[in-house]
Amino acid sequence: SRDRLVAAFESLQKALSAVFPRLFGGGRAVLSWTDPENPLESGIDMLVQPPGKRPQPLLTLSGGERALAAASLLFAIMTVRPSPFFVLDEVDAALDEANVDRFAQLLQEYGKRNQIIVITHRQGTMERADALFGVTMERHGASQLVSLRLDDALPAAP
Amino acid sequence: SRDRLVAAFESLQKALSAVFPRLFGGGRAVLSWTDPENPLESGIDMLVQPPGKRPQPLLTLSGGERALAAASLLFAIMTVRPSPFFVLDEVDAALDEANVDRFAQLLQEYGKRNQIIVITHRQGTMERADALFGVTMERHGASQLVSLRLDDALPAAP
Amino acid sequence: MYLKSLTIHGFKSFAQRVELVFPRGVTAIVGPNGSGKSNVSDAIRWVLGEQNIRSLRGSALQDVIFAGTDSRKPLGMAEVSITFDNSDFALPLEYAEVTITRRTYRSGESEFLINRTPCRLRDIHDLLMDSGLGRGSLSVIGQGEVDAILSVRPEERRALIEEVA
Amino acid sequence: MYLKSLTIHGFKSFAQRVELVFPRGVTAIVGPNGSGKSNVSDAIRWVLGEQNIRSLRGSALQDVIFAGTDSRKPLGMAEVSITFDNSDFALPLEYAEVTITRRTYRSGESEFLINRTPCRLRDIHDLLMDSGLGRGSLSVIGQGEVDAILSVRPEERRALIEEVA
Ligand SMILES: Nc1ncnc2c1ncn2[C@@H]1O[C@H](COP(=O)(O)OP(=O)(O)OP(=O)(O)O)[C@@H](O)[C@H]1O
Ligand SMILES: Nc1ncnc2c1ncn2[C@@H]1O[C@H](COP(=O)(O)OP(=O)(O)OP(=O)(O)O)[C@@H](O)[C@H]1O
Ligand SMILES: [Mg+2]
Ligand SMILES: [Mg+2]
Repeated sequence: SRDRLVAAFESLQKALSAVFPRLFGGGRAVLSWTDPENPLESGIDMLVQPPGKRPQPLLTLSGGERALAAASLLFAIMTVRPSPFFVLDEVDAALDEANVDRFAQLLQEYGKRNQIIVITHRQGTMERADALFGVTMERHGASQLVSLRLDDALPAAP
Repeated sequence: SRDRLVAAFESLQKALSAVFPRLFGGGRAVLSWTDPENPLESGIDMLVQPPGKRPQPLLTLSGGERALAAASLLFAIMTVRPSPFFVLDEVDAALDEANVDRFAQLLQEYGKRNQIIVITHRQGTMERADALFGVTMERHGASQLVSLRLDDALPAAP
Repeated sequence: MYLKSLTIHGFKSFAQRVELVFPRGVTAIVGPNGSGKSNVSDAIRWVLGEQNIRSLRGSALQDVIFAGTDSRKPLGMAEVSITFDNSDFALPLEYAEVTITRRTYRSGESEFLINRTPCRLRDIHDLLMDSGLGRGSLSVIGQGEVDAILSVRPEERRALIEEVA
Repeated sequence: MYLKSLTIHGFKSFAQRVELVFPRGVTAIVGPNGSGKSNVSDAIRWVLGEQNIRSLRGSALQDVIFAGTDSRKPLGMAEVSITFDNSDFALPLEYAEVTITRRTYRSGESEFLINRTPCRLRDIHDLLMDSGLGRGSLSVIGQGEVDAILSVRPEERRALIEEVA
């Protein structure tokens, strides 16, 4: 129904407003109806304003900014529509070191109320996980599972 | 003409056979004509065999294996068809640490005969560049260029 | 309702049976390129009823069955089981623990089970409908798909909100 | 023939004029997310005659002109110049150094120059035709495009070989 849809839109916007500036270190994201008179048929636009920049359409964001904006939408969805679990496969691949740290920080916080499985190569993300599973390929091409402690997974310190 | 096409195919295959096992630490890649009788109309298939695995179609490769296979094709093209320069924008994003090192090693070697501009967040790649340019965004959203020494670009050692 | 464990045997590169027991909170899966991490996320999508083989990086149904390597023969079956704690009865079943199993054979046959009782794929879809794990939910974001969340067209984004409503 | 330098002014996020002088060998461009690295690679594609605005992440021609920020006014023009050493005369011109310049104004007008002499876009395409930098060449691999090199259809891969022939 229309009222539920409008209420869901508002709660998603609220959750997004809470998480976006924490991921980007400032700025904001705004959702808007393409046809506000008729939410049941309307589309939804998303405008993103990274800190220090003007609001801009998603198309002109950089690769890392897009990944971070998508992560903020996912965290917002986790708030308003919890699911038994979430699987995120290398969503941090395009992020620079500072953004990986912010992402991993939020992951840890949202992991308190949601179960999150994250596949990653980034050290910042591994460090904040509650548990680590290592997957390796033996010599003859079959996958095996090893339970890891964090020290095993991190490249040897320089 | 047909002869030139066949000769180009053979030299690309030869260049690929040289670089692929060095990138993957073994294995091979094979190019084949979809219609060998008629090269002028035929397509070209690529079969990839990562070390310890069976030859497999590109579709079933993992994200990192695809990026590495694509890099091997690019390096092979650099050998047979030099271009005044190449620009590679974050082609190493999906690679694990060991593959970044192999990629950066080959980049350094192919950089001796080709001019290569590489955009990257990976430390292994930065370390093997001949020169580093840093791009930053000032507080008011305009890009600036700084010339960097390697120590500036690397995250502080743990 | 939360995820307790996942068992994979014969699915893609998992020739040997593996079991992942998940703690609450954040679990990181790590490992070299090509080792089988995304195959775990494919196994989760598959056992929850995914029917589009292309979104599992295959072209035929049998592509999910272990195809063999230099020193291991191909297997004849792929099986994945996923177990949830259902003590809050979020899933409309009388059980405090619910296990969904999916099998497929080289012959092309498929089997679906809920708590070891054979059922149809439809039953699994119905079971998961309101759980947040149904089709179209964003609970599994595959490799390279993070960008796609942003680039859906505005009408599709409304479906996102409807999912949330 | 090799690349000597690139000058960018008013193109995308480069409100101030910057010049990159390239050594031979490998140059790495690094910096935080959103700082302007891919805009450099877009500038190279653009000055070499790229006409498809969508492959430059824009929707209108003017999207490449610096659009302004909280504390800087938008600019009226974008200009990029690329300079090659041509002492081996690989480019069919009498000059030992060749500079290609492209400008576009908010009014929608465009200008192209070779060594400061006005020319048409067609002249730039003709000049670069056999240099390996022409259309369809793989000399610029944009962000997220590495996968696309592999997934072209077999017929398209033949075009790759033809380019090499
Ligand atoms: N049916 C199958 N039988 C055997 N092996 C398979 C099968 N399907 C896929 N594989 C193997 O799984 C590998 C890919 O695994 P996966 O995509 O999970 O890697 P990954 O750990 O996610 O790597 P990356 O870090 O590069 O993303 C392929 O190299 C392939 O050999
Ligand atoms: N016409 C324009 N005027 C002003 N700024 C622009 C314009 N077009 C793009 N930008 C800015 O450029 C930024 C994107 O830059 P770019 O894609 O080069 O980042 P990047 O350094 O490659 O980042 P990443 O590491 O995330 O890939 C956008 O955030 C946008 O603000
Ligand atoms: Mg993967
Ligand atoms: Mg970029």
